[in-house]
Amino acid sequence: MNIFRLLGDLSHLLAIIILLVKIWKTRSCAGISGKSQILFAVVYTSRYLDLINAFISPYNTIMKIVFLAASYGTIYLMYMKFKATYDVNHDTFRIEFLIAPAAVLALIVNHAFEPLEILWTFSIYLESVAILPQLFLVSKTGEAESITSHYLFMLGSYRALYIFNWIYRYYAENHYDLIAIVAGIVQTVLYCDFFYLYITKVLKGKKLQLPA
Amino acid sequence: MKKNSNHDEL
Repeated sequence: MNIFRLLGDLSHLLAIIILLVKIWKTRSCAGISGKSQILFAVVYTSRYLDLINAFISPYNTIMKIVFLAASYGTIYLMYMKFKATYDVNHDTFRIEFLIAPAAVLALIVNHAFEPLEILWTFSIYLESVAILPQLFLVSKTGEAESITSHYLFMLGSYRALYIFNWIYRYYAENHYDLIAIVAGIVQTVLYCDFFYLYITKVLKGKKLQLPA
Repeated sequence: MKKNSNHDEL
């Protein structure tokens, strides 16, 4: 564990909490992509199946359980409790176009051709693009509430911090995992455009609004 | 080859 990894995990946790609290407090999930939330649930489920057969540390186990629970909790709030507020007409990204290529790639490029390993690889590939439906929703409506922007910023920061974590681990522990690194860089790049808008607009108190 | 138990990140 190093400071980048810890801060990355905390940003991730904070992003998830921001989203849950936003939906709960406003009694609305307007502006949030249910498709992205489904993809994240698929990501965590396929990755954290190793809860059954691998123990890393209490920290690791607790975080995995929290991510899984929060992810399914978000889906419950969006698709059941506050379904009436869900922006279904704008959330039109076809997630099969992300799931199918991630599955095929996981079968071809992996560390070992074993069921759990392939599921882990699939989760890494899918996570790298899971935010696309959310970014697509923001681009379709042309704006995002500040709180949604904060959520996206924390989620992007988590990925950027993980890159620093991998650089650190490469030098300090001689540890690296090319699959995670390449997918993580792809994922971080997807946030770059958003980071720019966040820093130039949201932090100056303006709403995140795309040019018409 | 890395085994699944080596995936120590979240």
